[in-house]
Amino acid sequence: AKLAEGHDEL
Amino acid sequence: MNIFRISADLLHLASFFILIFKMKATKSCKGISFKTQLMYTLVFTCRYLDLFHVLGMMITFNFAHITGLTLYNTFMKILFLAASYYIVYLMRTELKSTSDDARDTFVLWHILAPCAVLALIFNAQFTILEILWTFSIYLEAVAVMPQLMLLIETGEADSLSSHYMFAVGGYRALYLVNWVYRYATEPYYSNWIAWIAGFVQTALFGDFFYYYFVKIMSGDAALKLPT
Repeated sequence: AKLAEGHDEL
Repeated sequence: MNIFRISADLLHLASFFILIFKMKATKSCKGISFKTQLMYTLVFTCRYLDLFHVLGMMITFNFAHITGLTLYNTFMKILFLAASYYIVYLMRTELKSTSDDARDTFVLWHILAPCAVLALIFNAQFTILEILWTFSIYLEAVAVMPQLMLLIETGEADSLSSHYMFAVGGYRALYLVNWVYRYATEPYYSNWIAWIAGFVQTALFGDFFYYYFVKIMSGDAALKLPT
């Protein structure tokens, strides 16, 4: 799935 | 989302609360490096610019790519930004007179310049957002250096300050475990930039962790460095 953000971690 | 990642984020969140609690309860920010806190505001500001992207999707009712993880990340990003700006604000307003500025002597350009250069060279994509994200990853890895220098200068840290530093250092150590877990369980998952920076960040806390555990084991309130 494409993420809304560029990166999926904080 | 695995147990290591969520624990890391909660530990990171706890670090802000510990620091704010310490400052509010003792009405002092003695022993806390303003320069490190300032770097954390810069780190989060550069890293979380994608908040505008999410905000843009929300106000245009484009929810197709907004997942539970997006909502979780967005919520945490806003908290991290708010907490770090609030800490800097407190240290420059009501607690300014208690700030250890005279001993907070680290030269910020010594980390800012190399991180900026490295981000321009070693990045996944030469775009403004990606370069700023990469810069934030590099800067976060070394942002604790003024705090470590202040700790060495002071020779000891009070109980809450040392718990704060343990939480900040521990969170990235848990991320290392999370990356190993993700690499083993998710196909094509790799992020060398974050891994190397995260390893450096955790390694910088090495000595501190040692003295922290010595303190915990001996039941002392304050963390003391050998003289």
